[in-house]
Amino acid sequence: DSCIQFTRHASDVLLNLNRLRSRDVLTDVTILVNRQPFRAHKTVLMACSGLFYSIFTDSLKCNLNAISLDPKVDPDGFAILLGFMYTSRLSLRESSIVAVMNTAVYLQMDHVVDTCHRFIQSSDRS
Amino acid sequence: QGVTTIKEMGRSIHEIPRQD
Repeated sequence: DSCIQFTRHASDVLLNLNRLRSRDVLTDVTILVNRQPFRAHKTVLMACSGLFYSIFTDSLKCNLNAISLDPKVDPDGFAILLGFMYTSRLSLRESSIVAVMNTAVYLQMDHVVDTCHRFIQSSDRS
Repeated sequence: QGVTTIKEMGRSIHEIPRQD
């Protein structure tokens, strides 16, 4: 009994999904953040965010092709988190970290919230 | 009996180009 584990497979799939997003191929939803549109794949959004999981598992909402987020959500913070969903890389800058963390709380991305919190704490100490 | 796993470090699928 043996198997071959392709160790890059998850990241290769994610890279291709991000290419599909950038080319708007099979994207199936527009997320509006303060009227700024972001195209994405519902499956990726719901795999990464508790909020989107709740929305797209709701039979009344799962077929929506446009969703407006709370107007308090920062579009730049959302853009950073959407990039993270498709790359596994989270851009952390002092200027944007609070917006990213607040947006991650809203999107129910708990591990990202914890990471932002630790980053802020370590910045405060240094 | 243990399972033997061989790790393949190379690309696992084709790469979708940025643009056609």
